[in-house]
Amino acid sequence: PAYLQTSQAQVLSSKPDYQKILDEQGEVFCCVELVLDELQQAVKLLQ
Amino acid sequence: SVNPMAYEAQFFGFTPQTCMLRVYIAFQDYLFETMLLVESVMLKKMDGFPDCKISPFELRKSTEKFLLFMKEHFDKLFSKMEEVLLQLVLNIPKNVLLPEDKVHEQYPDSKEQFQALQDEIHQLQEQYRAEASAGQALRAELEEQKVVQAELEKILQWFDGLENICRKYGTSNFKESFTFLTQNSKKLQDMLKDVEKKSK
Amino acid sequence: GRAQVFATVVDTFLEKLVAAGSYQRFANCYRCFYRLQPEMTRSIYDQFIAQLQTSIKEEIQEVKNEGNLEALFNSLDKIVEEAKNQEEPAWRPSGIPEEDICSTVVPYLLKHKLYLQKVLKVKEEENRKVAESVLAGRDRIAELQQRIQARKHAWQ
Repeated sequence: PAYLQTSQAQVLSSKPDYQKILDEQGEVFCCVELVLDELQQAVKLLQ
Repeated sequence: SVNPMAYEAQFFGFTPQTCMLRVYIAFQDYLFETMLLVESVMLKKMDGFPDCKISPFELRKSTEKFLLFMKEHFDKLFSKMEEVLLQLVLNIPKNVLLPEDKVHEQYPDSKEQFQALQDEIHQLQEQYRAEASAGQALRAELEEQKVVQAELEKILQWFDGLENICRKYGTSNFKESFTFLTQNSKKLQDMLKDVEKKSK
Repeated sequence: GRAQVFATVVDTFLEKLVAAGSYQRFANCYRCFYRLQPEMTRSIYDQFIAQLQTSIKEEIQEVKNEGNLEALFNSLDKIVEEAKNQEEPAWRPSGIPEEDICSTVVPYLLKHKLYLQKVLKVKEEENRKVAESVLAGRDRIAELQQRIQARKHAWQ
C-alpha cells in the first residue's frame, strides 16, 4: 500500500495482529478451566 | 518582410498599421468631400450668373486637376508622416519589456523549470495522499486498540471476580487451604486406622 | 514625449499639405472660375482650407480619444524611460503560446509547491503524534497481555 512509503512506515509495518492476540486469550480460559476442574476433583477427593 | 508590430498591438490594443490606415482613409475621404463641396459651391454661384460660359464639365475637369495634384502631395506627405509615427511614436523599442511581461524576465528558462516543477508537485501530491492514507490507517489502529484493550481488561476483571468469589467463600489462598485439608485428611485417615486397630 | 511628437508630426503634415495646395495652384486649376469671380475664388479657397484643416484635426482628436492615445503615450514614455539602462533586447513573445505561458505559470507553480510542502509537513507532524499514541497503545496492550499471563500462571 502507498502508506508504506510514508514518514510512519515503520510504525505501520510493525502493526501487531490484534485478532490473534484476542484469539490467544481463549487459551487462558481453557487453562484456568482445567485448573478449576482439577481443584474441584481434588476437593471432592478430600471431602 | 512585413513587421506585424504584434508587441505594439499588445500595448496599444490595435496594430499601428491599422491605425495609420484608418487615418489615411479618413483624411482622403475629407479631401474628396471638401473638393466636392468646393465644386458644388462653384456650380451654385455659376447658376447666379446667366452669362456664365463655364460648363459643369469644365468645372469638373478643374476639380479633377486640382484633386490629382492634392492627392499626389497628400500621399507623399502622409507616407512620410506614417514612417515617422511608426518609428518614433507607435513603436516599442527592442530593449523595452512591457510591465505585464516582467515574469518572463524573472523566469527565462521557464520551460525546463515548468516541467521540473510539475514533476515535483506531482510527487508532493503523491506523498501527501500517502500521508493522508497513513493517518487514516493509524487512527483505525487506535480504534482497534481501544476494542482490544477493553477485551483484555475484561479478562483481568474476570480474574478479579474469580478471586473475589474465592475470598467470599473463605479461600483466599488455595495452596494453604489444600495443605491444611490434605494434612487434616491424612490425620483423619491415621486416626481411623488407629481406632480400627484398637477395636480389633 | 510621444504625445508631443504625434501632435507635431500631424501639424507639420497639415502645414505642408496646405502649402502644397496653395491659392495660386487652386486659382490656376480653376482658371475659368477665377477669371469670372476672383474674390469669390479666394473666399471659396479659404473655406476649403479651413474645412480641410478642421476635419483632419477632428479626426485626429477622435482617434486619440477612441484609442486613449494620450494616456498610452505617457505610459509608454515612462516604461521606455525605466528601461533606458537596458542594452540587451528584451523578451518578446515567441509565437508559441504553450512555451510563453510557462513563464506566467511558473510563479503559481512555485507557490503551489511551497503550499504542498507546508501541508505535507503539517500532515507528517499530525501523523507523528498519532503514531506516538499508537505505540503507547501497543505497549499498554502488551502490558495487559503480560498481566493476564501472570494471573494464569498464578492459578496454574
